[in-house]
Parts: sequence; structure tokens; C-alpha cells
Amino acid sequence: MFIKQIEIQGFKSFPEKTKIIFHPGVTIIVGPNGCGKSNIVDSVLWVLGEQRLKNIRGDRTEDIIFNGNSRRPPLGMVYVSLIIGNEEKELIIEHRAFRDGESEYKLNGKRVRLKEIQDALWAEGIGEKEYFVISQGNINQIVTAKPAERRLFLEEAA
Amino acid sequence: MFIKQIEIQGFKSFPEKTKIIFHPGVTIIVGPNGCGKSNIVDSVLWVLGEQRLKNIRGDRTEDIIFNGNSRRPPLGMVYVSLIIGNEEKELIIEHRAFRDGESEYKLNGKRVRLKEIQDALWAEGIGEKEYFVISQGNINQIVTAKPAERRLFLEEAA
Amino acid sequence: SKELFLKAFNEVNENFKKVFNILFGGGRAGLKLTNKENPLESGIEIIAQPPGKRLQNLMLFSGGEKTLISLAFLFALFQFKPSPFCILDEVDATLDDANLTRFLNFIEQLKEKTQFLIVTHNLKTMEIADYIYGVTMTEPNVSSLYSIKLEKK
Amino acid sequence: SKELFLKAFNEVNENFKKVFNILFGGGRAGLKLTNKENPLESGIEIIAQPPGKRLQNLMLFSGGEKTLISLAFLFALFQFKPSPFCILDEVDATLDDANLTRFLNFIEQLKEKTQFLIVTHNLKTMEIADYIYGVTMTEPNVSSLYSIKLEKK
Ligand SMILES: Nc1ncnc2c1ncn2[C@@H]1O[C@H](COP(=O)(O)OP(=O)(O)OP(=O)(O)O)[C@@H](O)[C@H]1O
Ligand SMILES: Nc1ncnc2c1ncn2[C@@H]1O[C@H](COP(=O)(O)OP(=O)(O)OP(=O)(O)O)[C@@H](O)[C@H]1O
Ligand SMILES: [Mg+2]
Ligand SMILES: [Mg+2]
Repeated sequence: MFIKQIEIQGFKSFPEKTKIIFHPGVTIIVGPNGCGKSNIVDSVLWVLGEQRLKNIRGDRTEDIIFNGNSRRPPLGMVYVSLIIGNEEKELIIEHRAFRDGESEYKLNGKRVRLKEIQDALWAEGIGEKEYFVISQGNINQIVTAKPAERRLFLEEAA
Repeated sequence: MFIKQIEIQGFKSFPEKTKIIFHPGVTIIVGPNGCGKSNIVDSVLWVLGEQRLKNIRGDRTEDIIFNGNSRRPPLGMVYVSLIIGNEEKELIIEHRAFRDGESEYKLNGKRVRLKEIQDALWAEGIGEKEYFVISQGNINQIVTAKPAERRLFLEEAA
Repeated sequence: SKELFLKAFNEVNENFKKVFNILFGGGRAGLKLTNKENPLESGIEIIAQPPGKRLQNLMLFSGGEKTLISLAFLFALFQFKPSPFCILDEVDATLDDANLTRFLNFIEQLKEKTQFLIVTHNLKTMEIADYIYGVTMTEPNVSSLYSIKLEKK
Repeated sequence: SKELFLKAFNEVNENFKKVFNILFGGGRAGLKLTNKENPLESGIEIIAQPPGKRLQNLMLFSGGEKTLISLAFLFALFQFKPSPFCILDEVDATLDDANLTRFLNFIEQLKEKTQFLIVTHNLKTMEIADYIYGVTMTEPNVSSLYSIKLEKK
């Protein structure tokens, strides 16, 4: 299984529908400070159900919706889809939310609760997102963590 | 006023008496990971009276005393001296400590309490060390700090 | 269950020793249960000794060393149970050239089983890319992506 | 006293706006008292708007942007009351080339009144050195220093 595609619309610095195709192997993402690289990482955390907005550098839902610039007005909706799969099967995970806080998840086109998505990922051997996403500045947390917190990492693998 | 010299003996990775001369202007310190650059920064914090060893990556006094290698035994004493001054005057600040926790400060050769050193620095326009030492990984704390904490920085300058 | 956890722990521990050796170019390391009698309640301690250095409080290690130890732990887990994909955001920021090279070599070993998405500012890291995306803000607050063609050597 | 604090605050605020402009190559920024009626109890908020971007929660800024904003605040304080010396440990680790250059240019302005000790892995940062010390561990756990001769252009 690998990430085939991330589609972002309205999330942080992505007002336009942006489709990013991925392949197996190593994909490198580069660009100047503040251009949006970590925002892509945040969108993956968000579509996979990140509940604590602090973990994607926000406080309220409006922080993660495109808030406009001198030419464009703020948007009212944020949408991210993630397609993971291989040659045989595909999982399409979607998360949509609105400024008023309303939100919905979809799995392969069908509206579901977040738990169903987590179960489907678990069935494919994909664990908690903290296990495979290391956000900027966080790598050293494995060393600075308390032994009990470090154990959670192992439980993911066990 | 500028830092003229740092002398380190027994502090972390400096078992041998090491004298480092400095001049006005910009001095750059380079070297591979783990070679001791941040230890030099820690020694300045320590000689200026850093009480919370966590701020110099230690837990107990023994952590900041040279703990030996395959050839050398651990040491029992740690000593750092800092000379700041200009063409007209000099302040010599010394801090010595032992494994059992005993420690002493000296100012221009005379044994003093830490407060006297802080007063002497204050008289020269030198404030809290948090104001002029930015430890590795800490620069972003100015932005991530609570407004009340940020105020402390301004009070240093005011 | 207790057996499953201990089996995983022991295997990850073996991996950790080897990965640490590779990333540090030597040295000794291991994982330790804080509560041997009660593994299901136990925390996990890291014991690390880079080549020639003495055992010491984990916090005394340098920024770059802490990153390398953290990566060794993460990769040890991946060797036991590969994650299908892994996203790393600027984990190489504090690594010097020698450590960076060993880190990148290890990624090239793991990429058979794990797809990597790596955000970086480092030119050396870009060299192991199979694909590169550049991100820009031609319009303020609006990100756009473009592919960077790779001439594979 | 209240007057002293307000005088300092206003002056540092003016500096901050200018330094921010220089480090970001434009944009608008400022400091705000959280408690205007009671300055001696008030916290200090940072308002930052890089060129063309909208005002937003400070936390949404990127790693490199947060570092630059923090440095602008620090330098604004130094312009008001120069510290005789300043020690910076790897503050440049997350800055891209353009921001790094503006940061280094600013150091060169401040170095008249402030002595800088800068720890870095960055070759560009080394270029503004008046003196360079290299640190090595020829023996594990034992640091030694050596001077690196500079050929000033
Ligand atoms: N809600 C939002 N609406 C519009 N733009 C936003 C929003 N949230 C964040 N941004 C933009 O995203 C930028 C930060 O992007 P990001 O953190 O992805 O940068 P980066 O490429 O990772 O940079 P660095 O290399 O410094 O880490 C902010 O400066 C801002 O311009
Ligand atoms: N008490 C001690 N006794 C002996 N050696 C010590 C002691 N404390 C720390 N060290 C040594 O100092 C090293 C860390 O040094 P330091 O943090 O200064 O590295 P650095 O040059 O800043 O590296 P980086 O570039 O990765 O930040 C440890 O790996 C260890 O070898
Ligand atoms: Mg980033
Ligand atoms: Mg360091």
C-alpha cells in the first residue's frame, strides 16, 4: 500500500483544488520558508482525523480554512481527500468541514464516522498517524519522551 | 564590554583546562554533531548561575561534570571562568562545583554569593542570561510564548 | 497480550541495536523495560552509547545526536512492522554531513517496503529522491506545486 | 515604573516594525499590549503580516517564519538596549537562503554594538565571521578547539 494521491481544497494555503500524485519510493518536497510544505503534512493529519488542532498549528477550525489574501476572500469550506492503495485495491478517505464547525468523513464515497476509517486503515496494517507522520520539530520527542509515552510507539507496532 | 575569555575545566566534555579567547565582532563556532559546541554555551549559562540544570540538559550536578571515557576516569570537580570587559576594566566571574553538590562563586578573585555577580553585571548593563543566550532549539519560544512570558523579555530591556 | 508485547519488544530491541550501530557508525545501544515484572504496564527506556562515549543521561546528548537516536528507534520499529508510508518533515535540519549520509543510506534500504514523503531544505537529501515536488507561493498565502524533473545518474 | 515601561514598549514596537520589514523584505508587524489600562500587568502580543499575507493566528506561521519573527523581536530589543554580547546556538537551522541572507546582513549591522558568538552548521553563516573556532572530539567525550584562519575578502 502507498499514498497515491492527496487532493486539497480550502485547507490553509490551498484555496484552489490541488491534486498531488505520489508513487512508491522516495518523494522529496522542497520550497522556501512559509510556502506551504508543512501545510501539506498537516492536511494528511487532518484528513486522517486529527482532533487536536494544536497538532496542526491551529486553535479553531477557521485557522485551517483558507483565510484569504489581498485579492481573494476567505473560504467557507475545507476539503481534503487521501487515496491510498496498490495495484489491487484503493481506499479513498475524505474529510470536509465548514467554518461553523460542521464536518463529515467519507470512506470510498460513503459517509462514515471517523472510527470506520480508522478500522479500515487498521485492517490494512496502517496504525496511528503519529507512527508514520513526524511533524516539523517533533522528531526529538522520541528521545525526550517519558518512558510510558515511548511505549505507545511500540504498541502501535506490536 | 565584551566576552574576552571563557575557561572551562571539568565541565561536560572538557576534562582538560580549555581557554577560549574572544574578540569584539562575530565569532562563529562550528563542528560535527556532538563535538561540544552547545556544551560551551551551557558553560556560560552555568558560570552565570543557571540554577535549573534542565536548562543545560542535565538533571543532577554529576551530569555536568566530565563523566569519563574508556581511557579517562570521571572527574570530581567542574570549574568555569568568564572574563568580560573592555580596554578599561574587567570582570572575572568564576563558578566551581563538586560531585557532592558543594559549589562556590568568585568575582574578581573574591568569594561571593551569586547575587553579587548578578548585581555587578547589572551595573554594567548586562541583564538576565535568557536575554542574550539563545540555546539550541529555543529561538522559536519568543513566538510560542504566552504574552505574559514575552513581557519578561521587554522588562529586561526596560 | 503479554507474549505479543514481549516478542515485539525483543525484536525491536535487536533492530534498535543494529540500526543505532549503522546510523552512528558504531557504538552500543539498547531498549530497557522500566517494569520487567509487569511488561504491559512498563515504559521503555533508551540506553545509548555512541562510539567511545560513556553511558550518560539521554538529555546530555547533542541536538543532532538526539535526532539520530530518535530515528534509530523509529526505523527499528519499521523493520519490525513496516509502515506502508512515512512522512518526515525537516528531520534532517540538525544533522551534520556524516550523519546525514548514514541517515539517507538507511532510507534507501527502507524504501523497498515503505514509501517516503520527505520535506527538506537540504540539497544532499534531494539526491535520494525518486520524485521531487517544489512548492511556491507565487501569490501570497496561495501554495502551488510543480514537478522537478530528475536526471537519474 | 509605568512611564519607563511604556516608553520602552513604544520604542521597541517601532523597532520591531522596522526590523520585521527588513528581515521579511516587507510586510507589516507590531506589538500589542494585552492590557492597555494596566501596562504593568500586561502581556505582549505579536501581530505579524508577511508581505501580501493576511493577519492570522501566530501559530499558523511556518517554522522558518516563526524563527524570523522571534529574531525580529530579539533584535528590536537589542536596538533599544544593546546587549554587550549575544550567544546564538543554531538559530539559522530552519532558515532558507533568502531569509538567512537578510538575517546575516542584520547581524552585521548589530555587531558594532554587540559581540556575537554564533554556533552553526551553515556555510553561509560562516562567511560573516571575524573569527572561527572549530570544535572536535579527537578523543570520545573530550572536546578540543582550534582556530580556523580566515582570509578576509
Ligand atoms: N488558514 C490559512 N489561510 C491562508 N494561508 C495560510 C493559512 N494557514 C497557513 N497559511 C499560510 O501557510 C504558511 C505556512 O506554511 P508552511 O508551514 O507549510 O510553510 P513551510 O513550507 O513548511 O515553511 P518552512 O520551510 O519554514 O517550514 C503561512 O505563512 C501562511 O502564509
Ligand atoms: N558530563 C559529561 N561528560 C562527558 N561528556 C559529556 C558530558 N555531557 C555531555 N558530554 C558530551 O557532549 C556531547 C554533546 O555535546 P554538544 O551538545 O555540545 O554537541 P554539539 O556540538 O552542540 O552538537 P550538535 O551540532 O548536534 O548540536 C555528548 O554527546 C557527550 O559526548
Ligand atoms: Mg515547515
Ligand atoms: Mg548543539
